[in-house]
Amino acid sequence: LPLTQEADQVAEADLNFAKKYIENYYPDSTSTPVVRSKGSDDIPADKIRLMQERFGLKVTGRLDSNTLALMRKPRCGVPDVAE
Amino acid sequence: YSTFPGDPTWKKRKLTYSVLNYTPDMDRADVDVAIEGAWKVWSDVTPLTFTRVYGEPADIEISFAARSHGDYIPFDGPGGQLAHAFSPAFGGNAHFDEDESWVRDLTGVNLFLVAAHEFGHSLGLRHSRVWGALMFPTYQAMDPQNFRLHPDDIEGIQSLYGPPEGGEDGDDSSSGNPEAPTEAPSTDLCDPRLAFDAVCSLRGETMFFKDNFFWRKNPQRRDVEKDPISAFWPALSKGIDAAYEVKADDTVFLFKGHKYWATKGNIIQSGFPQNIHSLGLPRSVKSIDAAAHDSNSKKTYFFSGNSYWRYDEAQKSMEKGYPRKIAADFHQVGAKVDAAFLNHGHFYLFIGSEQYEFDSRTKRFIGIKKSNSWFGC
Repeated sequence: LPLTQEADQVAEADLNFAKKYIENYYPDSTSTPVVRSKGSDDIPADKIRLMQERFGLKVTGRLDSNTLALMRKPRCGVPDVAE
Repeated sequence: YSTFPGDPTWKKRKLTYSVLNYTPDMDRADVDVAIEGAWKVWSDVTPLTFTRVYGEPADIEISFAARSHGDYIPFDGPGGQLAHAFSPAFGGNAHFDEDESWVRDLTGVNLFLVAAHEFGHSLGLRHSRVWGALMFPTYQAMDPQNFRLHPDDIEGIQSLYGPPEGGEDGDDSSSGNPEAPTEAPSTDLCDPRLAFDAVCSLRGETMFFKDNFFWRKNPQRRDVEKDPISAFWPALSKGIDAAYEVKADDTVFLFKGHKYWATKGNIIQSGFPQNIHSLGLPRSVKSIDAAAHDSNSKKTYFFSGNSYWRYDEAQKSMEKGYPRKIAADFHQVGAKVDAAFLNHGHFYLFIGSEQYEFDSRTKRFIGIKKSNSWFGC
């Protein structure tokens, strides 16, 4: 059974939500527009790590259930990293 | 705490704000109270003042809006983003998501708590990593009546604007030395040289103030807790001159220079600080050295220099026949006292590391003890 993969599986809706969350609160720190290839579903692990570290979560760089739950908490809309 | 890139701040100290519209979720008066209270959180710990203006441009504009609202940072409907605010570099305006359920209590999203957070951004603070800090990015529901600004927030905002003027060492004429002592007060309660600035009761505990700290003695606990004054009263973070409690009103009065504050628990009451001369003290009195309240007679004693006054809390007026010389009525005591405390019919006058004990009714001298005898040293 693909146990390790199962632990990492994230519903598409959750993934989209998490991507939007990271874009909102952990935007790229460069002012140069970044062109991403269409269809890329990856959320940069370093940003997940940054968020987990900020919130005192276990730092895995993966979108686990605790990280998702915290993303869903109501919060301020000001980004967490430099423009 | 953290600040925005380049540490943008407001260059003036007197800021204005306007409320462009209201949420239909709350009474307008409740919105006004929440907004005003949120500004007070910051004005209490900085030299900044915030004045509301109507029908004219303001430094900081406050509005409620849903979804796209003209700043290219759309809100996201119920939940998620509650609000956002711009740093001083971008005007400081604060926007609140109208799709949230705004309330004055904790049945929805408390407007006061969110506004206080957003105004931190408007003044130049970014998100803090410290759990419990106001500037932590996620909403943390807490009783707004018992709200206390976290030391991390105080340190952050004072790194940008400094501490408040007047309440501490600004226009306080009692201090001839503009440089406040920076050395930490003695943490050794049993140091025989220990002296207190003020002593008072507070909801059954006894508070011993020294510089920017106080010790709390709870009769039900063996250990004595030590806290920074800023944890309870940020506006008085550098210390106080005198304090007394009127138990019947659940109110403690704190004195610093020519100002005094009324507080219930750690909540400074609106309308304070006031000038000590409003109590009926003469203009020649620049500050209070010590104060003590007698709950039996409902009289409060104020000590300043070599004199003392007696104030009738019921009549709200200073009694006739005062001031009197301290030495004339409290034999053994010299010209000046540092702190005073009235407890179980005994009057304690603190002078340096010693306290003089009297019968509060007859003023009969009982004896001298070390000031820290309260701690079983």
